[in-house]
Amino acid sequence: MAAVEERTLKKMLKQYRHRDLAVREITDTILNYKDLRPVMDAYNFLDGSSRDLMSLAGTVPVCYRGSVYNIPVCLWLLDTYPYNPPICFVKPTSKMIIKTSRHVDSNGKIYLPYLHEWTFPRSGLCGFIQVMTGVFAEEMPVFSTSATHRPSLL
Amino acid sequence: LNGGAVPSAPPTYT
Repeated sequence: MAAVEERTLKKMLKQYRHRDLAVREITDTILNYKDLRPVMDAYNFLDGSSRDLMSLAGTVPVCYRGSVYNIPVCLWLLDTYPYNPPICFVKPTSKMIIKTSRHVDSNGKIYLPYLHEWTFPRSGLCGFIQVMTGVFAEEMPVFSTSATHRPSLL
Repeated sequence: LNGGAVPSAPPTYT
C-alpha cells in the first residue's frame, strides 16, 4: 500500500505554519505505521470553537499478553505542529470499552509525560507512538465486549 | 493512502 504523496500532504496542510516540517514528520510516521492515515477533519476545542485540523487516524499494533491487537487511535495535529504536541485519543469501536487509567480518561484522551515534555525536534510522532504502544502493552486502554475477537498470535 | 487494519482489543477485563 503506497503512502500518501508528499504534494497531497502539502496541499492538505496549507494552513499549517511549519508545513514542510509537518509533512516530513507525517510522511515518516505513515511509512512506519501503515495503518495510520492522514485525514483533515473538524476538531472541536473545549471553548466551543472548531477548526479544520489534520489527524492521523487508524490503528497501532500493541502486543498484550502474547497477542497483537490493533488499537484504534486518532492523533490530532495543531497548526503549530511540530512545535506543539499532538492531541491524542483512543477511539474505541462500538464493540470496545475504554479502561480508564492515569494515561487514558473516559473520553479516550491520552495523557503521557512524552506529550507534556514535548520539545521539537527532540520529540516526534514516531517517538511518541513507540512510547504510547509501550505503555498500552502494560496498561491496555480498550477491551472488547465481543466474544468473537481473533487476536493474531506472535 | 495507507490501508486500515481491523481494530481489535483483548476480551473484556474483569
